[in-house]
Amino acid sequence: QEKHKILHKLLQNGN
Amino acid sequence: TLLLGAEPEKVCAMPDPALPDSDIKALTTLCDLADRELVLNISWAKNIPGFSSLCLSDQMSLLQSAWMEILVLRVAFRSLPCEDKLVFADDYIMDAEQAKSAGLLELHKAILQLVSRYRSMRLEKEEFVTLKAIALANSDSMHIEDVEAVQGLQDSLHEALLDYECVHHREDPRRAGKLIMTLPLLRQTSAKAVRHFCSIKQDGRVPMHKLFLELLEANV
Repeated sequence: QEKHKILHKLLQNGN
Repeated sequence: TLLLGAEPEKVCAMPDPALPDSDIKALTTLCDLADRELVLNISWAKNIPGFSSLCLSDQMSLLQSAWMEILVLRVAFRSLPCEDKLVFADDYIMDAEQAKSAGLLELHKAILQLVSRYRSMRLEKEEFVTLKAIALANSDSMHIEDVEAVQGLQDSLHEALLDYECVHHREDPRRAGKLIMTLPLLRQTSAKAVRHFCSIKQDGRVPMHKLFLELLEANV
């Protein structure tokens, strides 16, 4: 999951 | 109703007018379009009732497995009114000849097979949005932590599809099943697309944005 920084960020942030 | 409301806005392909037409230009346009659509699809997923209640790691696993299925299903739905053409965007419609010059003929054919399946069923927007959410919840990731929670999401979306068909297609009690039975072809087509774009990535001639690359790598 470490490698998937952008996906992680987009899921955590608002829409 | 919530799924209809969660549908992302349309995206334009906007091919770079400064570049001469070539396979590289077509693929660059498609990869850029896919990257922008992916950002919208992640916001869309968050609006699927129940998705945001899953743990972050399961949300990631589902999207990492199903992202291309979601992109392909969206292209297929947009292409329903067009015979033999794929509507990647309103300003980017590709026929077989153009697909051939971009090296995408096989993929073009595969997606058109899916389109013709949905066209013959007269797929409706309500069914499309529900099926797309089911494809995400049913992505068969091997890394799910809370299997029961994901099963719960699958059940509620399945229930929504059954409810819709029960009210709107009483004449065909097997319609929901028929729709679910299109999912293997969607998975097969999406796997083909991932393989193709992975080989384009290895070629290194087409610039790709980071989210698209990140998700391509998730499927290797």
